[in-house]
Amino acid sequence: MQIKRLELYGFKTFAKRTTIDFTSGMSAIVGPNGSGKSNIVDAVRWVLGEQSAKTLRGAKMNDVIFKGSDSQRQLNFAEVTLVFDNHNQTLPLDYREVSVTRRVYRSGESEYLLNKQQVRLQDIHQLFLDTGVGKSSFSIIGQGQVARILDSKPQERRAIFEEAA
Amino acid sequence: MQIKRLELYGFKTFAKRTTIDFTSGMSAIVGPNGSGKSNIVDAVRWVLGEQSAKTLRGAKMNDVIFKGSDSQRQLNFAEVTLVFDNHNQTLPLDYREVSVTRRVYRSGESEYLLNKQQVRLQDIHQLFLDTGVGKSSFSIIGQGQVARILDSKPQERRAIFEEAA
Amino acid sequence: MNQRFQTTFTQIQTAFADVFAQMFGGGTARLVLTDAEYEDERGIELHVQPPGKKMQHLSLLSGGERALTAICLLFAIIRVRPVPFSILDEVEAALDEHNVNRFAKYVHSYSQDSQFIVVTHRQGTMEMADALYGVTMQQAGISTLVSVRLDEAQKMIQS
Amino acid sequence: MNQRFQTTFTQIQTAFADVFAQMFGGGTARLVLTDAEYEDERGIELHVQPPGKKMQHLSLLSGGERALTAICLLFAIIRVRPVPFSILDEVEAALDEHNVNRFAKYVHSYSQDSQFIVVTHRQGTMEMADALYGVTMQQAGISTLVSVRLDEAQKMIQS
Ligand SMILES: Nc1ncnc2c1ncn2[C@@H]1O[C@H](COP(=O)(O)OP(=O)(O)OP(=O)(O)O)[C@@H](O)[C@H]1O
Ligand SMILES: Nc1ncnc2c1ncn2[C@@H]1O[C@H](COP(=O)(O)OP(=O)(O)OP(=O)(O)O)[C@@H](O)[C@H]1O
Ligand SMILES: [Mg+2]
Ligand SMILES: [Mg+2]
Repeated sequence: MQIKRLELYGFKTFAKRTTIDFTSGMSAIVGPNGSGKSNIVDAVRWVLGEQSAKTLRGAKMNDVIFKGSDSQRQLNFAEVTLVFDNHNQTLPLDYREVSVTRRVYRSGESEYLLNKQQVRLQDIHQLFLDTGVGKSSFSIIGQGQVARILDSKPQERRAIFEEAA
Repeated sequence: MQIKRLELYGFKTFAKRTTIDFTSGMSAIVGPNGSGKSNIVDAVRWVLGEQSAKTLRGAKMNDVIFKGSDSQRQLNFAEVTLVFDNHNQTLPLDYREVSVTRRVYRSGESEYLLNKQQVRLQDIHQLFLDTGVGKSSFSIIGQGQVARILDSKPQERRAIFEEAA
Repeated sequence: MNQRFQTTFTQIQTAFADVFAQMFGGGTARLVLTDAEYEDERGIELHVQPPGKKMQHLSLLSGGERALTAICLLFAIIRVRPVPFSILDEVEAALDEHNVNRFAKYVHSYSQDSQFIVVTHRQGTMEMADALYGVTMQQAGISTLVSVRLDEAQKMIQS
Repeated sequence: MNQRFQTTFTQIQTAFADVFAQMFGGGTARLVLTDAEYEDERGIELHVQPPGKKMQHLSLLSGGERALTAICLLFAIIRVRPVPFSILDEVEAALDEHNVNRFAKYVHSYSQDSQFIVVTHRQGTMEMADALYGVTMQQAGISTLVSVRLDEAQKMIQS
């Protein structure tokens, strides 16, 4: 279930439609402070169904919509699409490629698409539940968070392990 | 009130008596992970009267005593001396050079010396109170702590400013 | 205790000790289940000893040692329970160059089986990547993706 | 409100806006007293806008932008209320090379008036130092101070 492609449009600093084609193996994202690297990581969390604005570093969920800058005015929606290679059938769907899209409008409305079909947020959560990409998995380690597991209480750590197991 | 010299003996990884002569201007302390750089910073906090084991990254106050290693057995006391250039009379003492020493024994006893005279911990605190080197001052920013002021609540930040003012 | 948890825990325990010794060039690392009245109240503690040093509270470890220890635990868990992809955002910020290189080699070897996407500003990590993606801000406040070669990325980080 | 506090606050406010604009090469930074029923319940908020960007929650800033903003506030306070010495332990860990160089130049210029001792593993910072102190672990678990020249320190961090 490798990531093939990430498309961002209106998500945080990605005011222009941007497509990132990923390869297998090890990819490195580089660039100056504030250029948008961690915003890419936020986009992956978000399209996988993240519900905490705080985890996305905002105060409310539509803080992810491009707010404007000196060079462009704000946008009214944010959209991210994540495309997976599914020929291992890790995702329980009969497709070789699976795409997940999440859209939010400034009005607050949200849309979720699975292979271009409208679904509910809980369908997205359900889909990824047994793939090791769920909520508390180790798939995504955010900036500044790596040593957090050392600060956990022994029982919190146990809960994390239970989820991994 | 610049720092002229720091002497460490038995403090954390400084099992051997070590003297560091500082200059005015900008000094950089460098070295590999785990070599003892932040331990030097802890030593300065400690000799200035730090009372929180947690701030010194330990669980109890005598965690600062060298605990032993593959090359040497543990020591039974830790001692740090900090020598200041006082010819600006920043410290309210009639000395051009002021030295502060703190010693702790594994038994738990502590000693404090000011220019080789025995004093109490509160005398050390009192001495530094109006020098801008007090508890919540900006003299020492620990590893990983720089952005902490951004996470403070507005009123906590106000308290910090009050102290600076 | 859940048998499946017990088995997984034991495997992670072994992997953690192994990865730590490789990453630190020695030393010991143990995962320990704490005591409790009921099995499901037991927690997990880390007892760690960098090479040549005594075992002490995790809090006494240096910034770099803590980051590297956490990285070892992450790799141990991934070794036992592989994830389809792993995204790491500047996890090696506290590491010195020597440890960055060790970390980068490790990620690269794991990336044969798992896809790794790392955000980094460290040269050692960039050198091990199969592909580099540059993010810049050519227009005020707007991110642009640019393709970068290693030498261009290196220039970018060498001010 | 305490008159002394008010005066100091205003001075720090001005210094912060100034230091920020220099350090970020533009942008705006304001310190704001929050409203409250009683003067002494008012808190201090930061409203910050990197060059070309909109003002947003501090939390939305990048790791490097947050570190640099905090550094600017520190320097602003020190400018208004000088401290006899300042010890900084790896405060520039999140900064890219370009920002490290700006930070290092700033520390160096302030160090004419205040003594600065910085723990660092960044080359840009080392290059601006007047003196370098190397800490190594030649014997297991024991720190040794070694004198280092800049080129030796650079070798140390270039793995
Ligand atoms: N909704 C939004 N609209 C416009 N800009 C935004 C929005 N949300 C966040 N930003 C901007 O994104 C920037 C942060 O981007 P990001 O965290 O991806 O940087 P980074 O490349 O990871 O940098 P660093 O190397 O410092 O970690 C901030 O300047 C922030 O103001
Ligand atoms: N009382 C003690 N006795 C012996 N060793 C100790 C003691 N207290 C701390 N240490 C050791 O000191 C080391 C940490 O040193 P320090 O934090 O100064 O490293 P550092 O040079 O700042 O590294 P980094 O670059 O990773 O921040 C740890 O390995 C820890 O085990
Ligand atoms: Mg970032
Ligand atoms: Mg340190």
